[in-house]
Amino acid sequence: TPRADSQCLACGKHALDLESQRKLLLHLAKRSILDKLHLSQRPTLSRPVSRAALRTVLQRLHGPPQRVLPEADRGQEYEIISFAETGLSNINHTRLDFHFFSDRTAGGMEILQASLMFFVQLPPNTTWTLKVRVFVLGPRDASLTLATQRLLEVDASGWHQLLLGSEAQAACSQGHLTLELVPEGQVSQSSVILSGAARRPFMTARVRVGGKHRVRRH
Amino acid sequence: GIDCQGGSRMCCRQEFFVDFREIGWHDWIIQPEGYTMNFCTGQCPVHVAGMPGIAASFHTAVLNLLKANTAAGTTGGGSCCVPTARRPLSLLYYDRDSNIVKTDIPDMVVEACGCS
Repeated sequence: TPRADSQCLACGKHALDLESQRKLLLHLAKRSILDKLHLSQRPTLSRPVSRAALRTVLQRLHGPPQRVLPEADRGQEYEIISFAETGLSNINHTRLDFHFFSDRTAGGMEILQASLMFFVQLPPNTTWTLKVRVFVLGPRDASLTLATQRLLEVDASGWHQLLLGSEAQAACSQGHLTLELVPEGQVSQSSVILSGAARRPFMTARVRVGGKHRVRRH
Repeated sequence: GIDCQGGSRMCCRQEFFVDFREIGWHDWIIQPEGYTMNFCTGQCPVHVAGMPGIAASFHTAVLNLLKANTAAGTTGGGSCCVPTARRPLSLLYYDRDSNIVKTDIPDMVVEACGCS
């Protein structure tokens, strides 16, 4: 930007000493990254993720390339991997809580696609039916309300993927989603949904910030 | 565009790398290990103004020499050394809830500079 005296800052006439210039550039770099990520300050990690979980997740995510939108239609897009909190689970059901960063949701977050990945351990040659319940926070209080549920047939041990519908996407947009996975019928000696470090359930989401309020230009 | 070398005072691209470990951000940014920011610096005499990438062709060079010969002064005049090409920065990082986020931040890395 030209200055009032028609000199521009980049012309080198108002050069700072090297150390001051370096400090200024570092400050600009930090500020620029935080602003573009819609963060007011650098995140402080409250729940560190184990290396095993991180490695597993990144290995699982070599899916087909996603459709690329034309530049004009794109807000800034994010792909988010959210690890589930499983604190309120027991043998009969696995409860998965997901939290999303409030700084980003404040700017208006549109979930384009979300899917759940979970690891199931079954006895050989068996098929289980899992009921997947989606809970959302009530409109007035913090109580959970059942939004939808669906049945899923699982016939092999290993990682499974479930594409989540609009109710779950809406809950993610509001910053919190709770899922319950309930095995139907047969009683098990231990939980069929595993949640150890390398098999921790997680959700992947494709997100656009500020997309809802964008005006399309013709 | 021209990369800054030695004592050149003309508009050029200066390389600048921010090491995330050095600024204590390596705990929340998984990849990359740093940010190649770069910036534009240097003077834009009148005869190179309006020429992103400095010398676009023989004809523009001749026209700009004519402009320079008729203009008063050799610096300033509202022309600035600015980025003419930029590319996105891809980041993989932890957010406050320990979610892993991947995004491409547009226009973060200065690839070339020129006079506005």
